[in-house]
Amino acid sequence: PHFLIDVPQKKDHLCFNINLDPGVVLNLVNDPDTGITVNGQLVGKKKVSNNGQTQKTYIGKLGIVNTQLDLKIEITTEKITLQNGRKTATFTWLDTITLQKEGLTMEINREKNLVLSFRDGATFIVVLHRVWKKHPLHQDFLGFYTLDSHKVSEHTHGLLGQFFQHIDFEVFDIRPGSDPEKPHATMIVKNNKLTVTRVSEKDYGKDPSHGTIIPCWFIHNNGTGLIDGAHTDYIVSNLF
Amino acid sequence: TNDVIFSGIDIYSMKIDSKVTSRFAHNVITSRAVNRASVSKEVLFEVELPKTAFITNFSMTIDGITYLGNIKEKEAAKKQYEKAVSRGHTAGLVKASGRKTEKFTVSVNIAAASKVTFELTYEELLKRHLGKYEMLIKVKPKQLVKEFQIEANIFEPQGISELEALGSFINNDLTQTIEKSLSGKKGHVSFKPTIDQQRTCENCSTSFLDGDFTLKYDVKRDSPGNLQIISGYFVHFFAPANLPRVPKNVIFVIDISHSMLGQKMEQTKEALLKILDDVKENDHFNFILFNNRIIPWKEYLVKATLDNLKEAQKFVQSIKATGSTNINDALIRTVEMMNEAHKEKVLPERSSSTVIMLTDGNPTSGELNQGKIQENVKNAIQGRYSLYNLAFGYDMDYNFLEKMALENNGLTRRIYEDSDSALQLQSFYDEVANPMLRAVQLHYPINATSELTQNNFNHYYDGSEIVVAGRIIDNDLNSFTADVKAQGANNDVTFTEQVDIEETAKALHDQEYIFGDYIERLWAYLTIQQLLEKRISAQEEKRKNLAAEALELSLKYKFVTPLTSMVVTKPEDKATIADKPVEDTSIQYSYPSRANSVDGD
Repeated sequence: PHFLIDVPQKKDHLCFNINLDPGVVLNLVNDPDTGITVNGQLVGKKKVSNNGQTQKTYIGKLGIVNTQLDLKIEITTEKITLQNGRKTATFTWLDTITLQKEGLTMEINREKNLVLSFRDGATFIVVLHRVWKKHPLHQDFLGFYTLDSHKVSEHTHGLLGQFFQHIDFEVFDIRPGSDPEKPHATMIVKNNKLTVTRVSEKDYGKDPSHGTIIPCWFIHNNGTGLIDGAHTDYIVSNLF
Repeated sequence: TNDVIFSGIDIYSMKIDSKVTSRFAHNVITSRAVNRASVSKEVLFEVELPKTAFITNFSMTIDGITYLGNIKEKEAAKKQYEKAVSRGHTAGLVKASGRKTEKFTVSVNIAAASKVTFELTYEELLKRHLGKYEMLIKVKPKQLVKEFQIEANIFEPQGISELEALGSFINNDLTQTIEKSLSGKKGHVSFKPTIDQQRTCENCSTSFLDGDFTLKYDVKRDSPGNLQIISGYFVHFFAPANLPRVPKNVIFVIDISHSMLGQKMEQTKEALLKILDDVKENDHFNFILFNNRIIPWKEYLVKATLDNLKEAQKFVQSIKATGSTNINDALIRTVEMMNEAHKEKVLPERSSSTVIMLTDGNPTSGELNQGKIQENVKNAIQGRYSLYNLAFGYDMDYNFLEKMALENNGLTRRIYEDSDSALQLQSFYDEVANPMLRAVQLHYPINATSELTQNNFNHYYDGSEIVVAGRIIDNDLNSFTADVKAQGANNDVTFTEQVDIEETAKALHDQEYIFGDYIERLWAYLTIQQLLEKRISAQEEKRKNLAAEALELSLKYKFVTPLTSMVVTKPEDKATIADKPVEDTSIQYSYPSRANSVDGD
């Protein structure tokens, strides 16, 4: 999946890919203070091509936990399951509903997105990307966006969560790359000197159908040097 | 589960009733629902209304008992609201939702087999935009509705020249479901799709009613202005037709900092190229690009000849984004260039000078202190030119740009980052592209009037309208005169309008369309709007006085404005509050909303 990090203080974006095998579960957000955890399970193509290239994977399933509200939400490309204590409610992506519970508002906008707002916490948007059912290779996947991330605690970590606090970086020595549309540059971030590439990625948070093109500095090699530790450090054993 | 709003609730009626009298719209939305389930259910009432509208009333009736909204000063309402929240109740709010709308939401728990009626009233003064008044009604019932109807009645004393009704969700098969009639001063529009017509397909339970229902109309203009008087209040609409256009001198100041790279830059270039197609031959223009450097296209303003326009197009196509943002030096350089052109008499003597700045971020190089930049720009312009700021996206301090523009006879417009950003830029230019009059002063009998709304305007643009309202304090006055003085393209012009007070009042009273003393409410609406706008650029002490004045009027006329809130006490003793969101707050900008994401394509 593509990770896109908004750095408002720099009026710029950072981005990186994480390439791991289908089935792997990654920790995206972990806030020990509010008890909110978000994990995502990867899916790949229906058929794997044997051309030696790295297989692209996407988020196929999300698990969101709020221990303070005793809430577990599992979101797949088919359905949304909400478990509150012993009560379970299941919705499909064909629903258009607004659900309000103490401390939580969940909106499902038919076949488009799901907006999950925790009171005094961040807002999460899950975007459903539908692929033609009979497509020989691709399958449906999910996008995950966070808004108002300043509302989470400073102890928040995870592949996305670590970037909810301000991250400082410097870019210099912008030079032409092999693709004239994608110049290279040198970036200093977290005391690491990295070679980065200017690319464009799509943000589907505001416009789930078409997306908005966002220019960003791409950090190669699974975000090495930008993310804390190695990307494999974020692998967890299961969705909850 | 009981938390889900849609199940078991039958919304059997939804009516939108609009009465427009002399551009002042009074809308009532009524929704009736019944809980058909065997247990109590939560019913949600959700309405999107124009940002320019003020809510004036809300009520809900449950099993014959009516709970009314109560408009209070914001602080007092907040206390009641906080009390409710401390008891663990949630509260409904009005939230900014779209570009032009805000969302009003209330939910209430009703018992099995109980009925509930929600009624929301809001009012707004319709603005004339590119030759038409436009009223937007957002349509999105949660489900199929047995009785759905939009009824609009328009009464314009000047006579209605054209009337359109459009639905963004209406396909060709359903165009005939909109009934429209127009006769002299009255216009009527009705839209009542049956339950079967609402279905997206045969036997479907989903509704196609989702989108914008827009009414557009204009009035007949036999004279440049129109004066209306009722119960001691007057309103003067001024929109002269067939005037020669005043030549325009415009400098486009374009932010080309790094953050503009990509789609924003492409859309800006696309819009500038289209704008260049529309620049008139007797106009003068130039571009000043800025990042941490100031890059003028030409060292002086040039006439919009064919050759210059072609050269400008090439220049626009070559623009590339890089570097940081130096707003201060860019604007100072622009003003110097404009001053020089006037001094050298390069520009026509009777012409209008305008600066249009587009930026997507806060200053990051040169002078960074926003207050200092505002001061420098104000001192440089000295009221001679109009400054329009286009705020592209959300990564800037809107208040900073808004204050700066208001201090220099202009305004600020947000350009939303979307696929149609280029169109938004172009459409803004179209609004200010054709100045017809400069320095417009509207005068009324001094000793006979008071509490006038703004009566001096820098420009009158083609397709717009100037509106002034006030109180008549002389009870013995028989006739009322309005004098308008302005600078036209060729000479100074004067327009005079005179009406017989008794006759006018009688003629207007005879019309059944009129709801109460609409001119008084129109005056209050306009006064509050202008006080709130003045507040933005006023000094501390003046700010307080302006706010106090606007608050007093908001409470007196029961308007939910940014200074007041409406509290609704629900049967379960939950207090719900309706606030008016503002375009921008300093809190938002101290913590810009971030959207970190993981996705793929």
